[in-house]
Amino acid sequence: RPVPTPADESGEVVAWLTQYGYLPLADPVTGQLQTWEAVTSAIRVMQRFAGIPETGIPDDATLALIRMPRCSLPDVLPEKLPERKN
Amino acid sequence: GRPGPKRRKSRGRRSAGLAWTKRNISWKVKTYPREARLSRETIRALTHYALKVWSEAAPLTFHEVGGPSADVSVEFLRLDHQDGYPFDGPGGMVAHAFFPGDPQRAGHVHFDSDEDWTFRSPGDYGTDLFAVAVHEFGHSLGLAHSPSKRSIMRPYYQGPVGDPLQYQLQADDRVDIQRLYGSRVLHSTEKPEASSLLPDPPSLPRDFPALRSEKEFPDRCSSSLDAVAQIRGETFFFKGQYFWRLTHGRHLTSLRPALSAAFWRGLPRSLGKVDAVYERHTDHRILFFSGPLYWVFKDNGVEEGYPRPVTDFGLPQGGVDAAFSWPHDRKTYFFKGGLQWSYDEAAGRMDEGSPTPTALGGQLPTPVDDMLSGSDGEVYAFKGRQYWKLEWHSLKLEPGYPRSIARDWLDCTGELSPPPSAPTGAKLQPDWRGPPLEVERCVCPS
Repeated sequence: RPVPTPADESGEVVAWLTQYGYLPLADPVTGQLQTWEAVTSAIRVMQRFAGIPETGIPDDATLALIRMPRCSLPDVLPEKLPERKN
Repeated sequence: GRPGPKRRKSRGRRSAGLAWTKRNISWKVKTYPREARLSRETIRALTHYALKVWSEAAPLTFHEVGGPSADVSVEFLRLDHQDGYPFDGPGGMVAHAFFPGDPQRAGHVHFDSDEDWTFRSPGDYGTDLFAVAVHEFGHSLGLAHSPSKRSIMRPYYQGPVGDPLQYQLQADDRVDIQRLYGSRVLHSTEKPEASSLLPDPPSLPRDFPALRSEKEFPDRCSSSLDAVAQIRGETFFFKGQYFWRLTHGRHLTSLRPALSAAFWRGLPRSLGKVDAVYERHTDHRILFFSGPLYWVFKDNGVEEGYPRPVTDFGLPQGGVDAAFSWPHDRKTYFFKGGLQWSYDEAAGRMDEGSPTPTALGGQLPTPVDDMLSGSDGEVYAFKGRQYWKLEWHSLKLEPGYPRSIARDWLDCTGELSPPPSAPTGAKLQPDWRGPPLEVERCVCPS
């Protein structure tokens, strides 16, 4: 069963991953949170794209990258999001 | 499939935003940062060079426009500016640009006005405008972000990328842009310009090209001409990279010549000279010929798909010496050496029997520099610093010629300096042609 994302420590990460296309937007109707598995997977994709070790956790290298100045456009364009399996 | 390194080699991976169907793209800096250490001229120059990076890799030309509409419009905005990508003050998001496939926002390029935009500044200070601009224009042309650490399309700002005059795309970026637009074929390979548009660092400001010193221009009173044309009733005299313009009343609009590539938008700045120019009577397009290529202009903007080889007309690959459109028979005449071609503009083909020995043979020195058909159908031939007038119906020489071009057309009075004699070692006249236009020799498939 998916575990909800701990909001307190990962809000910045989730917002960033969502903004740049690694995570789909949380459902605004149900207010459903992202699952931690989805966030972990998105972090891995982001780490792979950035060329840093794929740890799947927001380690120092990942947080440093998240705080770097950058272009506002998403890295993963909406139509390229991985399909979610039911 | 999932995005990531496994897809890196897939074809078209980074062409996410479609591409421009046109190849001649206008640009404009619409707004500037309120408080910036960079001058407006520097920002414009950096924009020019950032676009040039892409046009050196693909058959694209960019030209700055003054009017309100431009294909690529650059703006410095702050915080929420109502496009769904709000800026966030210094750091964080520094810029974004919309893909050509975006129906409403294609060509919009936004920089965060709150960043400390810099140029030629140490890497850890400010945000280098040129580096970011090259990246954003990549989006404007259809490229998405790249995971490659060496790519300019990497999403993270990684500091300055070096001298804008020397900067070249990495191989990956070059391949990606060429997947969208093809490679530079039959287009000039513009090299860094001899005189930079970029000002020196702030402590040593230098003028924009419009303010070049007088001695850099050809002297209208002692120069021969490369081409002469009557366009919309005005007369244009071309020399090297410059031209003089005479109004309907035959008054010079300026004693100092204007830079051709700055006025005729889309003409390469590296074009050393034009051989012939004429206004086509069928549709009033203006045609420029230089070596093996020709350009077609609507007003002062180049049409899509140009330059093209002069062989389109059935002319020799080496180009022409002169051309003029003759209202008398509604034909266009091309001259090369001792030969002339008669081209039927309405039919779009060369007349049978062309080329023939020129009708000017024996009357005038050949080759002429150019020919001109005046407002009343009269014909002039120009050679060196002199011109001849020909009877409009017979093309026979009128008496009293040759006369001085400088005195009769270019408002020169008094004692005119003698024509330069043959060079004897030292170069007597500066070469106004600029660097030669380099053209890749190839067969055009279409």
